[in-house]
Amino acid sequence: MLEARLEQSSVLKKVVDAIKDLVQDCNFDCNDSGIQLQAMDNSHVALVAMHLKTEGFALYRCDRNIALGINLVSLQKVLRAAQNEDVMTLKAEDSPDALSLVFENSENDRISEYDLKLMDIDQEHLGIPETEYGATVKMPSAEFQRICRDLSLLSESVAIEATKEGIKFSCTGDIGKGAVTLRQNPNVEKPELGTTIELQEPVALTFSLKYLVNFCKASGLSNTVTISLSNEVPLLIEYEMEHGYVRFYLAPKIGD
Amino acid sequence: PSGQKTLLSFFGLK
Repeated sequence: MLEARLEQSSVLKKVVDAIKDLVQDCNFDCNDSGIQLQAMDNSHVALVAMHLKTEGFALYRCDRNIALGINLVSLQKVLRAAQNEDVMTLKAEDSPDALSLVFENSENDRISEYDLKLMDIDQEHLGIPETEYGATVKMPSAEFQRICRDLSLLSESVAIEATKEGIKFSCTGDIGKGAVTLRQNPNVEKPELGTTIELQEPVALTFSLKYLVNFCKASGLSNTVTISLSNEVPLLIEYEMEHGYVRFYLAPKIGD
Repeated sequence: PSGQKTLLSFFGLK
């Protein structure tokens, strides 16, 4: 059986908020390393991979591998009943048809108990190879979100170029064009506010802004985001949490 | 959309 307790409900609430517009139904795979999820969007253009590691739980017990088939819209409805500061306990049997969620406030005088019906989901899993990326950019997640939103008002696509000059996001649309260039600028006092660029080779790729704007819904998970790029392969965007991560992969647009 | 690749052309199914 599974029993997993989070000190703060906000962790799972933020993860679900971050991915629910990308995927609808997905398996939460529970095993002795924690709770993991991998799911593609319907068009097979984007993929989300999530891992909440056991270290992030106040209590974690999972005797055997359990797949919790969850509709994320339904899960979000139940999670609305949890206050951010509530302790959350997830429980499921070995072959569950429901997930039990218990929310307790810090004063220990309110216990909310919910059951969420589970589904059988036959999900395709992709093998994602270890990749040495040509360029890796670490920057404030809020700034990346702002750039994606601003450029998405002008165009459907963004060209991302990483050179030794910096990283340039540019787009061209019906009303005009726009570009934002970030130069390496490490912040010694507050590393989460700095921008660092590791460049192995120049990279130039084009991506759909609709997906990037969607990924930025994970900005609440981390002050920083890491963008990894190589020519002609999917980009990787990672939001690292204290004990886990949410990663997004996006296939590039080529030759248009 | 034109030129939009899918992940299936890069990553294999497990």
